[in-house]
Amino acid sequence: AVAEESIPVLPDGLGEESLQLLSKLKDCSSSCVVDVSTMWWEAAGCRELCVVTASESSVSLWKPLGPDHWEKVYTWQLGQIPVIQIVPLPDSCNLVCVALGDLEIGEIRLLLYSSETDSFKQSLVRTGTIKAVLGLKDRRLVSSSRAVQEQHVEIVSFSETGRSRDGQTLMPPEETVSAFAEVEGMRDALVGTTAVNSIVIWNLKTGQLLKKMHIGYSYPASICHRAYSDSGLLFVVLSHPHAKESESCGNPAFRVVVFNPSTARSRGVMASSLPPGHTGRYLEGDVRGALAAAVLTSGTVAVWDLLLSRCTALLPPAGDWALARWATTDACTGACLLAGQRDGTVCLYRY
Amino acid sequence: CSESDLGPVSLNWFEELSAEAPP
Repeated sequence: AVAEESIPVLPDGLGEESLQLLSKLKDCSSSCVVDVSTMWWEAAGCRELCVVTASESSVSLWKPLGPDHWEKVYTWQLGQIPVIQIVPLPDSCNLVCVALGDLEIGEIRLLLYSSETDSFKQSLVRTGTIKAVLGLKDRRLVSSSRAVQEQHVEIVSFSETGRSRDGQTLMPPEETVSAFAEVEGMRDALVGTTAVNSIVIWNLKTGQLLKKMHIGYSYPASICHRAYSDSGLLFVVLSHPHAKESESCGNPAFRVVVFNPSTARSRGVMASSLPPGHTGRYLEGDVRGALAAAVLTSGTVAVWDLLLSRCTALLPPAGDWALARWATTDACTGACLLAGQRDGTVCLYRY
Repeated sequence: CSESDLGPVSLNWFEELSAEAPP
């Protein structure tokens, strides 16, 4: 029965891409997985891509021992405040952040491994009413927090050993920032979506708020996942977790919208919808490169190729899926999907 | 997308917006 649940099903006639089950891991000491991610771990001169799983009260690091065999290397205990999400720091090694809170994020902690002392540590990075957080390249972390009337958007950077360096403050927009995305290929550009459905662009070097552009009423409650600039235009991958389904256009899980930052005009480029015969709306998901994955209300995981503009693989709802994340991988090893089930099992699929 | 949809495009939009925006 377990094997049947995990066999990926391709939508009829929608291509040859597929998901191949590589391995499963389950934390026997915890029944619920809140989030899953990957991080590079280097110890005794050996650098490996490890899996990180989070339960409500702890975060565990898993090392690959062989085909379908994982060893739990360490568990950080995080105390009374529940874990909400793992915040990976792209391209970093031995460092990962975690967001904790009740209904909202109340603090962010850095979890780290020190190869010098061969020890695992944790430190408090930020506290407050944190509305959005994202790990950036070069061991940086951006977060937005709300005081009574003011919003603070701040970047903190870490040394290789996890020490916090002087931060940078970004000019906040009037509206609450709901999500961030780095602009790929532009080291100093960052975008964010806001609670009133705008896209904002910052200059990370100067902290300037460069532009605010309304996304449009056709694309409500947008959350940005990925952004890149091409030929003078800004392309943003959006999801709409809180949008109402409309009869005319259904409820696509992801959309790509192109903006002209010079004029603030925009238009939709493509929408990622479920193939005919499948139902369910977007719950949560992840985008890496041209690949997007989402867990739907039906319990299905769906994968889309954003370049082909089509759904290319489905994990059926019998798997009772709760999480879908793309792993950090080498360019040569291809894409790897981490899919978490409600019983706490995490399945690794090669795409 | 055609240019007429989105208005005139600038390859240097990031530098231009940085020069115009308040410090």
